[in-house]
Amino acid sequence: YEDPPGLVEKTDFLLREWINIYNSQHQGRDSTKAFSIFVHQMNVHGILKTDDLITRFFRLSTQLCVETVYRALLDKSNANMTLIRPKCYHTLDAFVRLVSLLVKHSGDANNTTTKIHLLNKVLGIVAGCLLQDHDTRTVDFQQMPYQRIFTMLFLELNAPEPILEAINLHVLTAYCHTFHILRPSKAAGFCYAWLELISHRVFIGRMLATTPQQKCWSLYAQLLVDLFRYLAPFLRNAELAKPVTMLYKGTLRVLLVLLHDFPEFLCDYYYGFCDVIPPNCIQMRNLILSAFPRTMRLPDPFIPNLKVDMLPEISYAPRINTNISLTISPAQFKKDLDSYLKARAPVTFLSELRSNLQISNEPGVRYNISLMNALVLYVGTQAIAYIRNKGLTPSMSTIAHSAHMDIFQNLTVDLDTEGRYLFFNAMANQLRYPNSHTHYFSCTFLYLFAEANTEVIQEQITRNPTYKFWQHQFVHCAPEIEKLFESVARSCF
Amino acid sequence: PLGAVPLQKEHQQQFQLMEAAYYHMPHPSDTERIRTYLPRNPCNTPSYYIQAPLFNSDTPEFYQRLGTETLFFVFYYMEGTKAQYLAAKALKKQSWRFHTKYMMWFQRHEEPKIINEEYEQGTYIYFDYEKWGQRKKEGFTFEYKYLE
Amino acid sequence: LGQDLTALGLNLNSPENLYPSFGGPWADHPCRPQDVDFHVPPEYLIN
Repeated sequence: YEDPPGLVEKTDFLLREWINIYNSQHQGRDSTKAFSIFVHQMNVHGILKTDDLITRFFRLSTQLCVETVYRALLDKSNANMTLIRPKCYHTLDAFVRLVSLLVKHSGDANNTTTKIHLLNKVLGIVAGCLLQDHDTRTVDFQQMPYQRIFTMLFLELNAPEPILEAINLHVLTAYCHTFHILRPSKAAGFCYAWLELISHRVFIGRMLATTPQQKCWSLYAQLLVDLFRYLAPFLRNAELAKPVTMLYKGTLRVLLVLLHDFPEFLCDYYYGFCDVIPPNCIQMRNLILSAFPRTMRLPDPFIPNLKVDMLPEISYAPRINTNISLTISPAQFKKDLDSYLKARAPVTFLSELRSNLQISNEPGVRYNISLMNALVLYVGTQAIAYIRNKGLTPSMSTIAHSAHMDIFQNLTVDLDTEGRYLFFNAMANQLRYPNSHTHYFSCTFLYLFAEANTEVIQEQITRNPTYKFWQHQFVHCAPEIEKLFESVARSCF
Repeated sequence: PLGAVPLQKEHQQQFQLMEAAYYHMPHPSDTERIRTYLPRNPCNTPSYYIQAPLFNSDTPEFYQRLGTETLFFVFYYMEGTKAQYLAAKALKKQSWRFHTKYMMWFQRHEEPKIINEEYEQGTYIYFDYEKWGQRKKEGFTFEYKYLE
Repeated sequence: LGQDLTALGLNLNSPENLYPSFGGPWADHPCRPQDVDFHVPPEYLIN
């Protein structure tokens, strides 16, 4: 860094000055008055002379504040955390206040560019300091100072003021970029603070509720994908260690709030979420798949003779915010797929299908799950269009004997148990609130069951009694298995 | 059917860092503005105490059923929060008026002797937040423009 | 396996939105009114 001689001392001096001003009683709540005097002092000390010096000032200030917090937190003589923390807050909040005033007053009043430029600079600096600290201290890293800086700065920049309203979308975007940079897979030691930051009530409110035209939804979805990606390897194996259980519970809480308040958000981005959540993570996936638009009145699934075909919603396609065809690769495979769907050629397509999906021979990680998911949804949507073009609607008879069904039947028969599990999961991910995908894939599931030539396939699809499930041998293969099926069945029906 | 997948080296390192962080979980007050009197500091109480906020305890109806003294407590000790706002609303429902210059709540003690566009003069009860008690003030002139 | 979703401290039957008083991923209870910032008239800020 080679800071110019004396800059550290100068920064330290100025920062202390400001912290004293900010916390002095007679200032009361409004430190704006002192701010202009302080900026003059910064000028006198040459801090604002160049962009580089400003950058150094913020970096050094961040580090000085963080060091102060580390010293306080590690001060063994005073173990009372409820006394130590407020002291830390006074230091951190003062620094945040300075940053927010500088952002608000940089450039002239209605020039948003300089404000956003400065904000991005500061967020970048704090993130950089965090990552460096995280990599240096590793297991001794403390989340609190950084969480506090990000939270308080966000609250400051989201106060109901006209200047701030004008730059709010930029503030949210800058924050999302910063949180993406600091995602748990990059800073695992910051993961709890990170989850709390992205689920803070003011952050959720701004991202998902008040910003018009859902402009921030895709940004927020990206953050959730970051979280699921990080959790995936730990959730993949069912035994959860305490740290993972804590993060998992926290994630469920956030998902429940989203399910309750923003079900349309989960509906729109379900595909991307389910694509990165381990298939065996049934509870979390079901939370996302159970979301349905608030305007929809769901039919009671337990009505004995529910006529799904009569529901008007089953002809509407759900909104999907992922471009599925882009995720099918390599390009040659996509080309072959399209040509097979069009003309059932090349004939070798079906026999090569499994090798396109298989990436290794190691059990548990044999298949490219994303490709499997994309293939299933892509073929399914093509099938629905194909049936509609013929003026028909999906039903047990219209979905049969088509190139699409060839592919699904091939996958059912040709894949091993692991592959079939992933394939059926990819289909099960489409069974949601009444819509054309739910309808098509539920028909397809039942068709595959009826056409299945081995019981192992049937067992993996459904246990519904109307398919004489209880007469199959695998139900009676052992007394405890029989008992298990009976207790599960009793709880369902 | 997927079976377990051993964690890769990278994930083991991540787990180590996560585990260390697990022993420094964020504290509820970390994400709140500094509260002068009642910070968000949950403390463990016996399980037979009420653990969750009372039903509807964040609604105006709930606050209107609180005693006046309690409302004053909430107003002065929970400033800048929704609780202060709800307490102010409830006090107004009980005919208290907040005087922005004296920063005190006033209520008519009896029908004022003089009432005109700008003020009314009479005897008032006011709440002295420094001495923390209600007081009576004779002949007090209540200027409207200071009326919050 | 999995968590009891009804025991995570969220009132899933609430007709109101949950996020304005969401206490965070680690909290067993929602925020109390005295935890939630509110834009009150500046005269109310007496301390």
